[in-house]
Formats: sequence, C-alpha cells, structure tokens
Amino acid sequence: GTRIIYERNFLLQMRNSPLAR
Amino acid sequence: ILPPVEVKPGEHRLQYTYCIWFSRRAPGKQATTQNYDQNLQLIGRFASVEQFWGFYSYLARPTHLASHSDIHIFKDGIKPMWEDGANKNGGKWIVRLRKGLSSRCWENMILAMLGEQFLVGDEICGAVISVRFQEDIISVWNRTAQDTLTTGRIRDTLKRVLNLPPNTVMEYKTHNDSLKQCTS
Repeated sequence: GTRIIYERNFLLQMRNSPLAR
Repeated sequence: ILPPVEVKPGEHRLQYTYCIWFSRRAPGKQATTQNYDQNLQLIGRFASVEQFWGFYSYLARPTHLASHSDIHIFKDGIKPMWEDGANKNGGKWIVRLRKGLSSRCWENMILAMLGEQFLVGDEICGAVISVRFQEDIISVWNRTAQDTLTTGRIRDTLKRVLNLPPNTVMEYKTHNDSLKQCTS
C-alpha cells in the first residue's frame, strides 16, 4: 500500500506548529 | 494492549504509532532480562508529527542524560527487548559516536524513521540512543537479521541521514548473538 513519507525539512518545519503542544 | 492514539484534524499522521521508552541501569550492575524489563519506562505514545514534537521538545537531549541511560523509540506493540516476537529473529545496526555528536545524529535518525526514509517496508522495529561513559551509541533494530538486502539498505540510509564522519565504524549484531553473549 501507499506509505506516508515525510522529508526531514518538512518534519523540522512542523516543530513550531501550534498543534505541536 | 493500549488503545489507539487519536490523531486530531489538522495533524499529520505518521505511517505507524510509536512509543517512547526510557531506561537507566545502575553502572556496574549486571544486566539481566528481568531487571532490564523492570527498568523500562513508557514515556509516551504518538501517531502524528505534531504529537512527536510535543514529546520531543520536552525530552532531554542525549548530551544532557546521565551515563547508562537509554531512550528507545519503537513501533507501538513492539517492546524494546530481544525477546519480543518482532525482534527475536532480528538484529541491529550499531553506530558508536564520540560525545558531542549524538544529539544531532539521534534527531536525524528519528526523523528518517518517522518519515519512512528507510524504504524497507515493515522491517524497522525501532531505534535506541544509549548514553555511555565515553561514547554514545545509536542502534536501529530490524525484524529479520537474515535479510541482507534489507540490512544493507538500512546501513546505507543510516550512513546518508546521520551524515557520519567517514571513519565511523558500523557493526551489525543479531539479537540471538546478543542473547547468547549475555547468558554465557
């Protein structure tokens, strides 16, 4: 099946997301 | 068996749910399966990128941990023990790092695992950072030690994502060998 792949830079951007409490 | 971890709208779901474990062993004390199991503490579980950062931001960096501490990030349902059904036929890549390198390498390692950069299907079980007196050790556990194609691919991805100095030694060890060594 399809895999959920994330690049490092994208994951790093998410660090400061307001949802990352 | 724990209930599934809820992913709220707007969050970015990961391919797998993961558990964060912490363990610390009194230096000099012989490790046995029983006291290892007793020392394992479940810190939290996450199923989205946002939930991961929520935990990670509060987690101590390897540089700040006392010697003989281990942080384990494993897929939900796999206990970070050789005896677990998912691990018993598996093994691990071991990367020994000099002090000062490990925090950056560990973060790169986790991001590659959560982002599914290894491209080895279900083979990865989890990763461990072990803080020791003179060095830190990153290990990546996989299900099937005999699968050389997979273990080779894990090694190559590890080399790439950790961005290691060229002289870094990498070693593969089957859990079966670790178990034998421990009981002999």
